[in-house]
Amino acid sequence: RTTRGAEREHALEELEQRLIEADVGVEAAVIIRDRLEEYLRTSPGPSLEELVGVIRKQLLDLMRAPVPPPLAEPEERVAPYVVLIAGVNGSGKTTSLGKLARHYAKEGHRVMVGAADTFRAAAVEQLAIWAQRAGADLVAQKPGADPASVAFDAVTAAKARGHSVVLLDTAGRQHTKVNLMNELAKIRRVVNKAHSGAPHESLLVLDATVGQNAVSQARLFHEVLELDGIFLAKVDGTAKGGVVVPIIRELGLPVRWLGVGEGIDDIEPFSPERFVEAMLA
Amino acid sequence: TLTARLEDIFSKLQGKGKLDEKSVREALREIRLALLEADVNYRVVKDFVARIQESAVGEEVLSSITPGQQVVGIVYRELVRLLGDEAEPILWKGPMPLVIMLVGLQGSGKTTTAAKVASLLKARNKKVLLVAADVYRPAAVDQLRILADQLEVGFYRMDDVPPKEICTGAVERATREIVDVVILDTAGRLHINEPMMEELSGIAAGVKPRERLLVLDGMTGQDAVRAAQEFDKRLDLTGIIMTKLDGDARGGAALSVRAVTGKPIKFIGVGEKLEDLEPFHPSRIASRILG
Ligand SMILES: Nc1nc2c(ncn2[C@@H]2O[C@H](COP(=O)(O)OP(=O)(O)OP(=O)(O)O)[C@@H](O)[C@H]2O)c(=O)[nH]1
Ligand SMILES: Nc1nc2c(ncn2[C@@H]2O[C@H](COP(=O)(O)OP(=O)(O)OP(=O)(O)O)[C@@H](O)[C@H]2O)c(=O)[nH]1
Ligand SMILES: [Mg+2]
Ligand SMILES: [Mg+2]
Repeated sequence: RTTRGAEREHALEELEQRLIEADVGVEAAVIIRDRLEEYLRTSPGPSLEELVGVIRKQLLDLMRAPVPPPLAEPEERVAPYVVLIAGVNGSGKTTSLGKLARHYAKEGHRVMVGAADTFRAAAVEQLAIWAQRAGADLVAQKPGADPASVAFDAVTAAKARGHSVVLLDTAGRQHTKVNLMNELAKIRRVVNKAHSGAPHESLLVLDATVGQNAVSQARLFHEVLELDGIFLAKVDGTAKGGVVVPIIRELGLPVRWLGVGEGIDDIEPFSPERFVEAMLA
Repeated sequence: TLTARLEDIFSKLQGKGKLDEKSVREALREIRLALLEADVNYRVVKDFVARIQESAVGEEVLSSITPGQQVVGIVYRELVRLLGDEAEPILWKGPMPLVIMLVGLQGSGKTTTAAKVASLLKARNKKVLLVAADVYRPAAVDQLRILADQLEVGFYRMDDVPPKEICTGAVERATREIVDVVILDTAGRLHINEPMMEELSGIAAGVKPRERLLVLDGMTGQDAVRAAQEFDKRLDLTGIIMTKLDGDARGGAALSVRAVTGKPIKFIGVGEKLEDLEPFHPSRIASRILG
């Protein structure tokens, strides 16, 4: 009986380790482990498969976002549909925006891209290349210009010229820098002034390699932007991006997109089932 | 805070006798939690906690501080010891020019850090050449060129040739022009991308950089070790630069990567400006990890 207990302890620890190594965080890992122990009490000698099945179900339950998805697709009556992209430095915003521009262009939309990162070296040049690859138009100003002014111009130009989708790139920023978060709030207000109802979608681009700090990022960007969802980039690496589990639990934010590479077509709509499978692989 | 949580556990000890095994075990659970929340690697945490257990159990309870503070002290000192010495210096000794190669995952801060290192060395009166060896990312060459112009340091680029040739060409030019330091900015890549990792080995074989530094994002979670180990295996890194520590990331990846590779953390990035590079201080990172 004691070897059975020790085996069980060992199996539970292995499973808990896998979850923590997937970056789900200690709290979620403990919740799942407790559920497993409960399951083991009531079911005699389950197979490893059954245990993984319990974990799978737990993860999917934890990922059920209570918030209904917003305008999932641009609708004619709100045109142009405005998407605001934000996130910390280097998370993959500009590249992800390029992928989204391509996605909407393939669906037949006329896409406008706004280069509201006026700070980082060659940010506009980088975005211009993505816009060109996606077949989108670009609005930009000189480096050092007011980002809110560029965002305003992009939305206004899109309205005047009949674009149906506007994608706004912003500069990477640490969520703990109040002045930079205020700048983001200002961009949002100005965009709303340019077009009532805009931004229709505010997306946080998260790097899948980030650890528990992602929760803090999501919280603070959500406070400023009332996020509609998350674009999880770089899932083609070995990081599992499990930190979206506590984010979904705590903030109810859905993951909308996955970035699966550095090419313009390396984008997938989020599927909780496939995501959980990859996490348990 | 961790100290407060440990105070609760030890409140029954009342400042006499020894740190008993049961209280220490409870304390270790809290310490383990704090380290995992700080993104320290699971296995590194396991080894670390085992080490603390050994040194804490049976310790005389000091009368000058609370047992909770005493245990935090033990943990803190062990963290500092593990994180390694104060900033190990740049490897100047050897043939000139000194070639510094920066590598790492996508978006970790290599290009910006290349310019920061250039700025630091220029301030020390070194003649610097920044090399744009990222031929993949849109406008990567422009990005580095703009930074090089801002700093008024040498800049090297070449179109339509592979990165290895760019780097060997740069070192040839640096040798002719008696440049002190050549800094190679390489493209971000996944450690599981075989041809891209081969490319790095090829560059290293071609120009034999004396400094091979991994630029690691300070917010990296459990994946830090996987990536660091692979880069280390291919290149035998001489050090690590941890970036973006100006946010509220606890930076546990620093401990993980140091513990697993044994390589020194030489600098930390603390902002987007070119002067935002600091030498590594284990004491500060230890406090940060402990929260
Ligand atoms: N492997 C992989 N790399 C990605 C992915 N998305 C972006 N990247 C890479 O990540 C790096 C940073 O991407 P950017 O788009 O410049 O990131 P950013 O958030 O706009 O950066 P800043 O504007 O400087 O804050 C680039 O090398 C991209 O190619 C992805 O899904 N997979
Ligand atoms: N806040 C902060 N931002 C940083 C730091 N270091 C770099 N960055 C920012 O991080 C983002 C990415 O930096 P890059 O230098 O483009 O990163 P990279 O590693 O060269 O990216 P790839 O070449 O695409 O792999 C930029 O927005 C930088 O300004 C730092 O220490 N703190
Ligand atoms: Mg960008
Ligand atoms: Mg770069």
